[in-house]
Amino acid sequence: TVGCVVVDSQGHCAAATSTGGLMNKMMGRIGDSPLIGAGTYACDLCGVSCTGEGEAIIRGTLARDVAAVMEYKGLGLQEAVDYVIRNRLDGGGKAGLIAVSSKGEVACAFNSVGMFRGCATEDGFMEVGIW
Amino acid sequence: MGGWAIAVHGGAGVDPDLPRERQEEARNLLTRCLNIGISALRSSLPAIDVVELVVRELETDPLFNSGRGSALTEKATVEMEASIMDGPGRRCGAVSGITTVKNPVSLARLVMEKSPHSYLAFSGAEEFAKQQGVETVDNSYFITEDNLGMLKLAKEANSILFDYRIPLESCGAAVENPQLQMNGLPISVYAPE
Repeated sequence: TVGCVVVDSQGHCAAATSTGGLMNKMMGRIGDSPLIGAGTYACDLCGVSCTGEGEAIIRGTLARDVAAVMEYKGLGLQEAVDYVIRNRLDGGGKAGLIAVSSKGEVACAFNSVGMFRGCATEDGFMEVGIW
Repeated sequence: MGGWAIAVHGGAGVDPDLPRERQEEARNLLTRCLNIGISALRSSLPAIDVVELVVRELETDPLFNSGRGSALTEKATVEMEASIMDGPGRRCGAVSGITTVKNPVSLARLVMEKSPHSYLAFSGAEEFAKQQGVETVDNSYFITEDNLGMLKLAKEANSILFDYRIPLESCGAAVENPQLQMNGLPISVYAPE
């Protein structure tokens, strides 16, 4: 699975996710990536793209939950991302997500061994990581 | 108002024993995609255009599990899916069961912008792709030797592997460590799938 989240200079957020799914999956299996609110979400507050065990991400409506805890609990972006990864993946599901906020912040979190990721902000910060 | 920001990912199922050269390849691709997004943002492209542009690049490169290099079904074919969402107005588009469209994320965007729906799948999505004239290729374009090898190992292990690239020599580990879990359950639970 691959994904990208962006907030532009107008403060507008967007998210996109694309995948081949799981190796050896059944024909017709749908994962989290195309499900708005599960693998992908964007609103006025943030943009989110998820990856990992699709069935767990769907059950946890992971992407929408980042926006929801920002909206209803007033959490900041990194707090919201950490909260969702820590509390919404039941049954030991493994996943990761990247997110941006309309304030120009970027965040990521994962509970798997690693996540291929990169991020950059206008003030010059840039990071590429795996573990 | 803060400035612009961008993040990309290439999947969360990373094999702990990923060889160093594979790690390097992944870092280079992620850096290249970040730079594509950064120069687009510096040219004041809107966020929705930038996410589509970057994901297209990731779909085209066979390294990660999307587009060319996608994971294979139990029948050794490729069925891809993608979605895109624009924060302002919460507009969105999604596709599933895509077998011939070179860049599924662009078809998802067309669903958002050129159809009255937000999600099209399988034959309906392929029909819409033809109407919209998006680039299509044979399903074999998406299949790589690496993934054929991994599918073979997944079948031998009677399991479903997350979307990680594991070198053939260590995939045997998936067979040896039966405690491999998925959704907190032994992976063998999914064997029937």
